[in-house]
Amino acid sequence: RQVTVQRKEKDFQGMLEYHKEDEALLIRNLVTELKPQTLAGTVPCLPAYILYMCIRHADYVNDDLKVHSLLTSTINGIKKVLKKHNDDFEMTTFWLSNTCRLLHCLKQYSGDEGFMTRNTAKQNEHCLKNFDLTEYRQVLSDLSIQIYQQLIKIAEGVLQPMIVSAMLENESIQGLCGVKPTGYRKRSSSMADGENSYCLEAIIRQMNCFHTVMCDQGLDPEITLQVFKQLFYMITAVTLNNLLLRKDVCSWSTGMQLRYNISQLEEWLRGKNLHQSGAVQTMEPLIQAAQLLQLKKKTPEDAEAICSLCTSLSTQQIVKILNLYTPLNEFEERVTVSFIRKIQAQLQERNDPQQLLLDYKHMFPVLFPFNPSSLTMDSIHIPACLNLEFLNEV
Amino acid sequence: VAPRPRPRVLLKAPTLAEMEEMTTSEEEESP
Repeated sequence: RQVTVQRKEKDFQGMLEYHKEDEALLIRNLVTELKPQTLAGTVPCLPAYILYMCIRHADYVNDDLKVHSLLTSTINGIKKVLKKHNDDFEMTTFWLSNTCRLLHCLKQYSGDEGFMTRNTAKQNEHCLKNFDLTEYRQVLSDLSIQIYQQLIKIAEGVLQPMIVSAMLENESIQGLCGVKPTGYRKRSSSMADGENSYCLEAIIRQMNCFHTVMCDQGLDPEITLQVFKQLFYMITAVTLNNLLLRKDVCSWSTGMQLRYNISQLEEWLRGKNLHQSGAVQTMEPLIQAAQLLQLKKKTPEDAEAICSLCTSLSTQQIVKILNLYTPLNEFEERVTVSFIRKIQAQLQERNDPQQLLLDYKHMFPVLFPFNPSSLTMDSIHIPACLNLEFLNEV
Repeated sequence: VAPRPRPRVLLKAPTLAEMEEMTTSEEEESP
């Protein structure tokens, strides 16, 4: 008996066979009803590998209708589950990760030499034999973009209510509250001091949470980088837009607090090895706005310094911040009209955009670089918890 | 000389939007 089992394992060629009438059950157990937690501790993107092994068998027996049907049902199943869980970050990450992995598998095993450079000889044996699935790869790529957009929307929805209070209103630097501009009531975007008031720690905790989920679900690191670049852009845009509209936060002390908050975020990025994501660059206008609040604003040399420093802010934004700037106390002077005119004259030649506010809904285009897997199909084990006993290993 | 592999047959796929339309009309048809 033992010999039989060993022989069976040895003969497994990394394909999975099923009867056509079991396709709906396969999609239900592996896609629409599957909870990501069920697969904790298993190979990341296991559903994608299982689906590829099923496609490969249909290809092996030259059954084009079965390939068509399975891919269509898979894509529709993924769309259905995403629609049902459209505010679930973990579920959306799970399917982004799996959709991209299936896309990578269809490239890695396409037989196209350009995608086979890192394959082992064994992996080359697992390539498709009969069908070219280029058009389905395009559909999976389009689906990945849709899932990515859903993921960003969920993350932004969680972060957005925290941004203004955490970045502009919360005072974590000790002693800074004594040097706030006087004469303004404490204003909050979210009811003063209420339960909707957040500190920067809350944003960082939430980022940690997103990062852990993306790592656990085996999301391609290049995609994780793009997610954080997008989120940091949104934090920058919402913060800067508020700064440009609120006199009470245009002060030296807010500039100081803001610069401290940004440095905390930069430190977090470095700690997670995300500093090459371009996230810090998206914060540049905010970094400059914080510095502008702290710079001296009196002499021609000060004007020169402001103009050479604030290259990521438009003339309109610089002038607006200077106009809104509120002295801390009676010893600090307001920014004079002549100083602002001097700045405007110096920046005249810049071809700046006319709009004052940043488009906080702007999305950077996403890329899904090819990321082949070192796993071989015949090494993949299907756990019993998936209830896929009807799949035959071939 | 190893035999040249047979060229693979391109499987035509509907676009994502077309798939969406197909499933919507199927759902509408079913009671």
